[in-house]
Amino acid sequence: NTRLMAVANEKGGVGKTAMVVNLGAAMAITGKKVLIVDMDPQHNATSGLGVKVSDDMVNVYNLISEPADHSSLDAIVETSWENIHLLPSHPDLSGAEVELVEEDGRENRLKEAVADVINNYDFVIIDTPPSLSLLTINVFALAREVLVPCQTHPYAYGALEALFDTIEAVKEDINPDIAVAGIVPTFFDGRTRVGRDILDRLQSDKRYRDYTFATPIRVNTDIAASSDAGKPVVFYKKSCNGTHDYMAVAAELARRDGKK
Amino acid sequence: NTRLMAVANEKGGVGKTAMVVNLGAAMAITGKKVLIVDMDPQHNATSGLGVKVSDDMVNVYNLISEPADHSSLDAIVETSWENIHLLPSHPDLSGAEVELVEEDGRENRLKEAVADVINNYDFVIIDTPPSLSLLTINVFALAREVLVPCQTHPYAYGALEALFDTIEAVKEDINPDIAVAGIVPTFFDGRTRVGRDILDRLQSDKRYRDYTFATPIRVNTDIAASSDAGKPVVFYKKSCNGTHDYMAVAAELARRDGKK
Ligand SMILES: Nc1ncnc2c1ncn2[C@@H]1O[C@H](COP(=O)(O)OP(=O)(O)OP(=O)(O)O)[C@@H](O)[C@H]1O
Ligand SMILES: Nc1ncnc2c1ncn2[C@@H]1O[C@H](COP(=O)(O)OP(=O)(O)OP(=O)(O)O)[C@@H](O)[C@H]1O
Ligand SMILES: [Mg+2]
Ligand SMILES: [Mg+2]
Repeated sequence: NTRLMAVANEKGGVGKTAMVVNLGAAMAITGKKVLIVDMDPQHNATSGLGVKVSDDMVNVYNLISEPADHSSLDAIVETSWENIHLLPSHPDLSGAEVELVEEDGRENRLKEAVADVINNYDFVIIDTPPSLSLLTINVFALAREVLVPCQTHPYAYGALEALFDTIEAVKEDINPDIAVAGIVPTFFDGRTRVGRDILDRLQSDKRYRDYTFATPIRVNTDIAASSDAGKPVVFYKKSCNGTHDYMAVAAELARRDGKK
Repeated sequence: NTRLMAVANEKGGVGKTAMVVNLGAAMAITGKKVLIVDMDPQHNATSGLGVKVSDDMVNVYNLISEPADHSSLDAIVETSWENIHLLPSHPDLSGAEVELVEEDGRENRLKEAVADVINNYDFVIIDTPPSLSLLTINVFALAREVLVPCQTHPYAYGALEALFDTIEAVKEDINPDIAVAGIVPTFFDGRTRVGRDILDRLQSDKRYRDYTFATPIRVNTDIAASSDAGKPVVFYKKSCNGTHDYMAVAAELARRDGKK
């Protein structure tokens, strides 16, 4: 019954890492045991949780490049918050694409690496880099759900079509269980016409409207500031828009899961 | 005497495409003949200039994957603005990394493709995807300068070190002419503590302070709205912060070039 959720969008800077760190934390607050997996070589989710990236720690790159030598139990670390564990990233992960190009089954390396631990958690949420490369495909081979943050700006809205096509192709060729869990509008600023326009398109375009969450994540400087403190915003500042909005997304996620 | 400038930062959403489109246009306003090259498979710079991506047009992917069959003269298109030409992108570009992995000299495909046209321009500015992959390395093999947009947020600041290391490695192994032209703070909002903190770090950290431009690009919704209109902000709304700030960056770029 573990929820396996990828957070993905090829468009950069739409709030993928913010979603992983903050929704992960919001789910932990509601009592879920959460594993955060950082599959971005930029390791922002790792540092956003206050964990130092170090060459001495086993990380997700070791697991997918030398699967026989490491186990995910070695790599998973505790964070400062009880219900949140982390499988940390490392910059070396950016080499995996070219290193694994000849390997059969290279898309399933992550899935095989974490198979023995995922059942220890209620909710596994996975950060991805801003590309549709092998790392993201590895995450799609494992995940049963994809949550798509969509900045309420034109370029990010334009990226949805290719992403939905990619998920459809993964569903046919690699992982029949995968499905889009939802689209969460992010960086929403109701004072701007472009923000209202894009939110309106998400809520009316028949390709996306059934996926679009009711509560957008509003622009909120506390979200950026909390990453500097290495804390999810829900632990950084309990009474701010960011905390409110991520708790609302966690609640809507639970409601939508019930409807399936 | 053509200035060959890459705009790069592995961190997503820092304003690379906005810089290419808007600084390119600002340079055109000051009388320069400008070529914009879009090396991001998401083709945001192409659509940001109002050009439709189409399978019937020769694009930068054709040039680097089948160099014998196409010439850059076939691919370059005019835009709505006199001094601005565009070498458009295409989603197929995302396949180049794996397709070219066996090819010798794969890092020089772009450089060879445009060698015959770059001298027709005063200023060539090149957009890159949010990764340090083969596409970005192709751009670094061609460019003599790299302009680095840095969102005034912690994750973007943290990405600078790896980027500077990559540029150094390219300088030693592939292109001895490459150098960092500058760091332009972006998305600056002086009302936020995190924005002021990051700007302060850029201006005081001895690794970055000499590169950091005096005028940050401020957060300005007209910049996002202009991308919806397929126009650079300098043509979309002459009297807004975005237009002011990009014209100031163009002026500082000219001043810094004079000092070399
Ligand atoms: N709602 C928000 N309001 C203000 N700042 C935000 C918000 N969401 C995220 N941020 C900040 O904006 C920046 C971009 O967000 P983030 O890094 O989470 O995006 P991303 O999609 O993970 O980027 P990348 O494509 O590089 O992985 C970060 O500095 C983050 O802290
Ligand atoms: N100063 C600014 N103020 C407000 N919006 C901006 C600003 N600069 C860029 N934008 C908008 O923010 C979004 C992110 O910027 P942009 O797409 O240029 O970043 P990028 O670095 O090219 O992203 P990617 O990593 O996906 O290529 C876009 O919608 C863009 O129009
Ligand atoms: Mg991220
Ligand atoms: Mg871009």
